[in-house]
Amino acid sequence: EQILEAARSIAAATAALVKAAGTAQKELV
Amino acid sequence: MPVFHTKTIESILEPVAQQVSRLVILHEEAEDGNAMPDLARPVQVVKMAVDNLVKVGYDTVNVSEDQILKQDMPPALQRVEEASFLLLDASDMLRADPYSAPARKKLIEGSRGILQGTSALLLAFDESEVRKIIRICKSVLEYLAITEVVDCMEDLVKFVKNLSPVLTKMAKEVDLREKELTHQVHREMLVRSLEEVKALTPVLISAVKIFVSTKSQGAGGVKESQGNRDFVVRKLCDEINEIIRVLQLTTYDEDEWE
Repeated sequence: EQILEAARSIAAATAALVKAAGTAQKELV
Repeated sequence: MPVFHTKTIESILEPVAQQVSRLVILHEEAEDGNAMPDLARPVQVVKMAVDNLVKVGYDTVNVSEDQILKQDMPPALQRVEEASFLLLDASDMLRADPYSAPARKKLIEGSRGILQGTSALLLAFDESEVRKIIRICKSVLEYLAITEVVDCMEDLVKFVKNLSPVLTKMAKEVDLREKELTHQVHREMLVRSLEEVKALTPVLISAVKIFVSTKSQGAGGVKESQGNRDFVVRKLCDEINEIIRVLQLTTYDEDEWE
């Protein structure tokens, strides 16, 4: 269960990071 | 079309997989792209989450008695950790040059690495959970193997008393697993085999009872009742072996997608 929670946190943090980076790119597209 | 074979893994990885794919497409379309925002904070949040996963992962490896998990989990943890270093590098490079192409490349590589490493980790963990269910299934098989030594009513009562909890546990675990799977064909296969096991269990007990009665009465028909008992045992073992086989499947049946 702890593994799943830790993986969930990483996935959420990575999605937020990538979204932030993607938003900057999208403005140009 | 499901990419991840369990609902838990899908719920964890699907949103990040979508974001990473989107970033890759945007990166390819935008070529040099706009100036990147300062990603230091979100990268730091990822790094903290990675540090926690690495700690929890090695704790799990240390206490686990599953040798395959002990072998499979560390490379996945290393993968995630290395990917987080790529993200840190990318963040530093982008702060110095918000248009840096190598930094964007590193950002994508790092995000992909986190996704792939976390996926490998969850798969290793999931396979370990499946092995636990398989152990329960095998304990039922071992128990069924002693059916042939049941030759009096007292043995039969003991046999049923011992078999029932293991069978109930197996049915519960397989039922939960079936509900976890994203692959419809595998789910249906598990449901069918489990229903067959449930239907055959009273048939087995009845068959053993008839064999014991026939034998104790010294009348004819012992051979036939023994044959019937063995036939039911074989059917049950076949279904449980099928459950074990399907539990280990992770690839997808191409026909279903057609």
